Amino acid sequence: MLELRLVQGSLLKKVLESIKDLVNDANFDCSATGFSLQAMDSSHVALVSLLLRSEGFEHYRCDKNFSMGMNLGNMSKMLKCAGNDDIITIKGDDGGDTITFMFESPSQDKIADFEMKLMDIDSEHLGIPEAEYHAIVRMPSAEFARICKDLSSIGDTVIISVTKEGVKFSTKGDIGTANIVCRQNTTVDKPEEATIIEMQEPVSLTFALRYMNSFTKASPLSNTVTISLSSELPVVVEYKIAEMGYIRYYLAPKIED
Amino acid sequence: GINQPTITKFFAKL
Repeated sequence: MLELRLVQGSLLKKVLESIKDLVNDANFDCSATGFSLQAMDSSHVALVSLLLRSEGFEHYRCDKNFSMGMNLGNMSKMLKCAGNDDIITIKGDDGGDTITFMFESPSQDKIADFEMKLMDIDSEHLGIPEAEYHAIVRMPSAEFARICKDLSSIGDTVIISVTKEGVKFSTKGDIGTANIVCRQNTTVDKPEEATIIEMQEPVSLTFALRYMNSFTKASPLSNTVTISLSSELPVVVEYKIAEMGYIRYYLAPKIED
Repeated sequence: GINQPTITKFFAKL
């Protein structure tokens, strides 16, 4: 049996908004550690890994490990019915064919429950190896979202290059080219506005902007994003979910023949 | 040309 209660229900609403366009159906894994998900997009180019740790919930009970297959579009429809200030409770059973979402208004004067049908999903878990990254860039999530959006109006791919000069985002398309360089900047009023570049060695990789733009849907979850790059490895774009865990997107680089 | 490999090329199925 799974029973979890999340006082900050808006977090779950934001999580769904940040994965539903990338992944149609996914298994949520319930364990004593927390509520998690690993899923690939339909073309198997990107992978999303979500963890909401049990300690982040006001109440968390999971008697045994099990998975619940959900259509994320349908789950998003249900969660959109929760108010931003609502407390969300999720209840499910191992082997059950439905999951219940309960929404309580902060003043407890409105209580709603929605029951959603579960589905059987054949999903494969991938082993994500521990990697030493050549470069790790931490920057404001809104800035990264802006860069991806701007570049995608010019080209389809972005080359992300990290050198000692900074991190460069480049694209080219039919109408021309664009280069945006962000330098390390730690002299800011708030730590979340800083751009921090840790570079072991220079790295340059090419990615499809369509996926990057999709990842930036997670920006409302965190003021900062961390981009980890290594030659010939998938990039990791990570948004921390305060007090609870993370959402990590992995994207395979494009490779020259 | 430039190719888009799948993520399974990098991460093995468990």
